[in-house]
Amino acid sequence: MQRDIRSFYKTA
Amino acid sequence: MFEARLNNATTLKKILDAIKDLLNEGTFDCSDSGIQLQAMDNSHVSLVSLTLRSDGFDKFRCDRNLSMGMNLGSMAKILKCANNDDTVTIKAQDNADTVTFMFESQNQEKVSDYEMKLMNLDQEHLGIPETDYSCVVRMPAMEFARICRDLAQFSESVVICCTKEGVKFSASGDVGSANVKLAQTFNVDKEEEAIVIEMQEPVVLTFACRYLNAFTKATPLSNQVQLSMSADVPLVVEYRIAELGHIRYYLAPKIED
Repeated sequence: MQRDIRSFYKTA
Repeated sequence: MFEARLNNATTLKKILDAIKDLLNEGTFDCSDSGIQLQAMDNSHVSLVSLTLRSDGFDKFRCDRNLSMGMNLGSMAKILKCANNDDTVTIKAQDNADTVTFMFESQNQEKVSDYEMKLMNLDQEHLGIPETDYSCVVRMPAMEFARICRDLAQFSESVVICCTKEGVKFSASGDVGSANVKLAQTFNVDKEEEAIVIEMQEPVVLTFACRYLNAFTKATPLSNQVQLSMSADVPLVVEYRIAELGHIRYYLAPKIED
């Protein structure tokens, strides 16, 4: 399964 | 007023080639320190971060911070109109809704300019903290591109296993399996041929070949590529752009279904 890159970093 | 000049259009063409397959559009954030672009691909699996320092340009002026949203397909059409040895100047007025690309031939006999409409892009910006990675591998960019291309024939995913002995790329599928092992090099004549591994902890991570192959479109920008990996965090694939900056690609690892 491919995770979403946004789940690793906070929105700046 | 914004103005940035490079004496050679090749670099800008290569930069665009390195991002246009992943991104349809992007916002170029310009300040007196240079140009930055951060954007995710449509499926939000990978992220591209481009940094071009102002001191790497042959001329750079940015009076006010400026964000220019550009359609990268349109930008590619325009850059196709430049010869490799043309000087390229990117210009925009403050608060403008267009950007101008000016190309000048070496003998100054041909000058062309192309005006492009800017876009208002509502893009999410992610904060990426400085991170110490468990494994950092530096290797020839061409070698990495070759491995990604070769292994993509066997599977949609590649497993990267890094230990202090070396780095192993593996793929397995219906045809069979493939393994490519690279050992750290010692005493190579040319720095660009070196394979260097800095390991704190061994890692094993799985990534989608499709994205790795998209990242290797940056190969013409740099002799070497750097892979930074830690368990359960995105891989960073970095290409340095000599005297100008770098392009970094972030890719979320795949996890067991």
